[in-house]
Parts: sequence; C-alpha cells; structure tokens
Amino acid sequence: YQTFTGDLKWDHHDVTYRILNYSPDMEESLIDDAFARAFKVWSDVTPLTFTRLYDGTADIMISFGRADHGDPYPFDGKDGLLAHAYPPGEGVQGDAHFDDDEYWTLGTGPVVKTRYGNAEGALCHFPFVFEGKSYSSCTSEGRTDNLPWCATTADYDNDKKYGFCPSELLYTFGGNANGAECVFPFIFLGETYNGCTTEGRNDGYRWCATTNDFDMDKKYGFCPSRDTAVIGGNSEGEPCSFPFVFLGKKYYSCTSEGRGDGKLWCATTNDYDQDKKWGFCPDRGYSLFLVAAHEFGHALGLDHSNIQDALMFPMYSYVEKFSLHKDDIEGIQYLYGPKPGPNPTPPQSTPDPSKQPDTPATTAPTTTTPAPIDPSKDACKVDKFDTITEIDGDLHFFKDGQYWRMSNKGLQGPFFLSERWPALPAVVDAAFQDQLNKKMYFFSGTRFWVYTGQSLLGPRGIDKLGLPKSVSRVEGVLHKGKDKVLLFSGENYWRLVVKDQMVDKMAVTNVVFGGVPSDVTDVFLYKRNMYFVRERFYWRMNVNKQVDRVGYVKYDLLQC
Amino acid sequence: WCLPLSSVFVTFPGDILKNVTDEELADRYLKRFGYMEELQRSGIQFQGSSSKALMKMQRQMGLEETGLLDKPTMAAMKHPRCGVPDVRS
Repeated sequence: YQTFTGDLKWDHHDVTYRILNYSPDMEESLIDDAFARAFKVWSDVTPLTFTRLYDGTADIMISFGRADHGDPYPFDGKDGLLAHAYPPGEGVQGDAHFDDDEYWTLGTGPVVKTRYGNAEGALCHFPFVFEGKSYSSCTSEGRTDNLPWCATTADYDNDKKYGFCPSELLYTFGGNANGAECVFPFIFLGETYNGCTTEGRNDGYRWCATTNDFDMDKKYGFCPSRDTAVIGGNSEGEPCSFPFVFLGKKYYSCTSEGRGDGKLWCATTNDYDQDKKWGFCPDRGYSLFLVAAHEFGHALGLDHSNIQDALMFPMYSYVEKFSLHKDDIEGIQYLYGPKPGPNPTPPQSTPDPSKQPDTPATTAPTTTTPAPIDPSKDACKVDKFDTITEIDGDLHFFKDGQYWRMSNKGLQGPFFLSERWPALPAVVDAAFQDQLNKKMYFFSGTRFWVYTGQSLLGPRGIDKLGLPKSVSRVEGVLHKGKDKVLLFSGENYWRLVVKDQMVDKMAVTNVVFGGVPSDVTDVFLYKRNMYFVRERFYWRMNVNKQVDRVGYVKYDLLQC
Repeated sequence: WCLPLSSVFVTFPGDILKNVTDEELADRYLKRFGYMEELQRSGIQFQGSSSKALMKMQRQMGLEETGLLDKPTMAAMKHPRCGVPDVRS
C-alpha cells in the first residue's frame, strides 16, 4: 500500500460526507446504500465513523459529473476513467467525483427498482415472461399509455406482479419540482420540446419541464435513465431504435460494426446514416459500491497499491463477494490505527497442566493468553443466528437451542432455551414480546408458542393466525404500534393484531421498505429502529424509514 | 474468426474516445498517470523516452517489465480505472 506524501489524513475520526447529486442510472435509495456500504468497508477496520450530512460542507463531498465537471481533471466519456478522489484536507480535498458517462449499477447489469404497480417497489426480474414472450428489459407492451413496466417475478402470466420502470413519464429527480413527471410538450426559450433535452445545460444531463411552459413556471427536473437507454454517444438517455440502418444494412440488435474497440452500440433513430444519432448499449455497468469504496480509500489518505487483489489497485475489477484485502487494512490502519475493542480470538486447545514446564519463565509475558473458547458457546463464532429479538429492552440472539443476551452489562450466555422456555424446539425462526402484556411469541416452521411467564399456550399452527397454508415459516417480526406486529415471510408480510391473534384480512403485501434487501432472513425492532438482517449483515432503518446504517451483526450488535 | 468479414471504421459524432494509435494512447496514459513527466517528453521521440516509464507502469500493474508496448500492456492501458495518478512528482 501507499499513502500520499506527508501521510495526509483526517485529524478527526468522525468523518462527515454529503451526496451532492445522483446518477440517473440507479434509484436514489440504491445509490445511498452503495455509498453507505462503501464507507462501512473502512469503518469496519478503523476507529473512523462516517456521518451523512444533508446540507453544509462535509469532509467528503460526493458528486456525479461528466467530462469537465468543475475541477482540472475532466472525465473521458464511457469507460476509461471511472472516478477520482482527493486526499484528506480542506476544500476540494477529500472529495470524490464519479463519471456519469459510465453506466452505474451494482456490477451485474441494470438494477431497476419499480414504482407503483402491485409489487411495492420490488426490483424488476429479468428476464420475465409476459403473454408467453420473454423480456429482458422494461417494456410498454400491453399498455396504451406507453409507460415502461416490468414483472418483479420470473413469470408475470402466473404471478401478476409488476411495477413501473424509471421513466420521465413517471417522475423526475433533482431540480425544483419535487419529483413531478415531465409534461410534454413544454416550452423552453420559446422552443417546443417533446422529450427530455440537454439544451440549456453544459453538463450533459437530460431534463424536462414539469409544466407546459418552463419560461413562465421555471419548474424542472432531471430525467431518470430508462434501463433500455443508451449511454454516451450523442443520444444519452434515448432508447435504441430497432431495426436501424447503418451503412445501408439493417440491424436488429446492438452491434460493434464500425468501431475498432469492440463496444456495442445502436442507433436511436431508425436510420443512422441519415440522422447520425447513436449511443452505447447498456452493459453490466460498474459497481458503484466497489468504485466508491476505492475512491473513499483515497479520500481517507490511501494512494494506489500495486497489489492486484487490493481494493486500492488502480484498475477496476468486479468481485461478487467483496472483502477488504490485507494490504488495504494495513494501509488504512497505518494511518488511523485498528478498530478499538477486542479482536476475535481463535479457539485454542486447553493446555494440559501436566505438560507445563515446572521452571518459571525467564521473561514476563507481554500478552495474556486468552482463555480457551468452545466455538459452540461463542456468539462471535456464529455466522447466522436463527433469530434476533428484543426482550425486556435487551437483544437476544437465538441459535440451535441456545441464546445470548446483550445488555448494558455486555454479552451474556449462552443460556439453554430448554431452561427458560422448555416447550420450544431447538430452532426458533422468529420471536417477539407483546409490548402490552409482555407475553412471548415464538415461531418455528409452521407452529407458534405463546409463553406468559412459565405458562404455555401451544404449539398451534400459524394458519390459526390467519396466515395462508403456503407460508412455511415466519422469518421476522416488527412491532407496529403497541397492539400490532408485522410478520415477515419471504418477500411478504402480514399485519397481526396481537390481542385477536389474527392477521388483517387484506394486509398481505410485499416488502415495501426502501433500501433494504428483499431477501432478508430476519427482521426485528430494537430501540425504535428496524433491523433487516441478511446473513452476517443488517440494514438499520430509523423511524423516518431511512436506512441510516448497514453493518455487521457480529461487530456492531454483538460487539465482537 | 470473431472479426466481422469486412471491417469498416467510422467516426461516431460525439465520441470522446477517438480512434488513436497505440503509441498515442500509451503516451497519454503514461503522462496522465504520472509515469512520464511532460518536460521529460518534450522534443524526444516516444520510443526512447518512454521505455523507462513503461517499465515503471508495467511494474505497478504487475506485468512483465519489457519496456515495450506489448499486448498485455496495451490491454492494461485500455482497462477501466481510477483517475488518480499512480506516480506523483
């Protein structure tokens, strides 16, 4: 690893950041989440904390821009340079800039979050089948209003789950119109426009008026990119027009003809030869998370590494399961030191006293030998808990017949489930405490138990709560007011009226919590925040329904 | 076999990434990322001045240090990357 000359670094550990604008390529919540996760890469291994500011000057100001974007280092169109960042300091120092001529995704192709429809904001599922035909992008087939839509499951014909795709006909972002949709035609400087335009701007962003007369109302917003929109070229944001004519020949799909770099392109009108309108076809895109994590490394004081697998290596490569390289950890810890708190200790065999030397050691030990730990009794060694829930104000972590309690005294346990709640099976999928009468509800498979102190009701089938027979288990629970809870299973949840022990008839819906994964394996409420858990990670949503933290269960909640 | 039968290259309007020769691309790359300082280059032929810079770049990128514009080096130069220079003056 390398640091910048003079070991430039922040002189404080509570670093702030602010997102100044967004890319049209992804929904804002997905961009927020990518940045939050990228910061977490560094806060996991240092004493640094990162707080997001919504106005004013932050240490790290994050922005998207194209070509000349206000500093002496212009970007270069699609591919090539992806982003850059400045080492710590005042002014532009510490800031991170992302080239918006890139196609920003999570690294594996379009990430299309839907709005409206009946899928409650789920992501599009590509490909999906509609009327027997397979679609790999949003379509306006089947509609007369031209709105692009997609299915959020593989088979619309069976599941009928759909939502609308990003489109200027549905909403805008940024600007001053609170996200209102474009109004076409609109008038700008006396001219009439029937679509989004880059006229009047020098940054290449497409915009529209949200009333029919911009000259009079001055209301505008930026147009979100459609998933089928081309990137770069001279028609940014327009969809490909198939078939199109190029050098007299008809093309029915993207082509690399005419280019020496092998990049796929298409025309955005039906005749390239005549109109010369074109752009690059959408591809897998670049992972905003990975690029941001790299740039934030610069913003914290790391220069480029020459270790190819290190995050701070200058070239981009996509990795599915990211973990910070030893070289990056050593680099950042050289600047800021390690994260405070005990390190995880490997299990060790119990020393046999008979084999200990009976002569005293000649030098005093510099470290204390950790007490042997039985992995089955160490919560820090558990990769994934069966469920986590708050009981009497303390978090309880359940795993295979045991549970741990995290209180202000620290982590205690493991305790045996059978000692406190003897009727329960070893694996508990979900649990919650009724806030009114402190009864404990436990779910395992298709059964549930209710404990009032030591008296037991159950087990009973979860279908008795009004859950459909198709529900094979309840995976998580969120309190909704004092007398209702939401029971989560898969991507659905139901609202249970606790005193009636019955779910509302019409209250089944898909997960509508923005910014959290749809495939969470546990959900719980703790100190008024909602936690959505997937494997080792959690997404914390505050009372304003904003995801304000993404973290590790092990390090943050268990304080391992 | 994967090349089109009759390749034609056109200049696409608005294309920032123009067709450039390998030498031009390498020259720009070595300069942009700090391997070759501008003063060092003035008035000197590419081949002579850049060999050291190329080797420096090849070392940084984990490539064989040939000092030549070989295929792996050109591929590395075309690879998407961060805009922060690798070498500082």
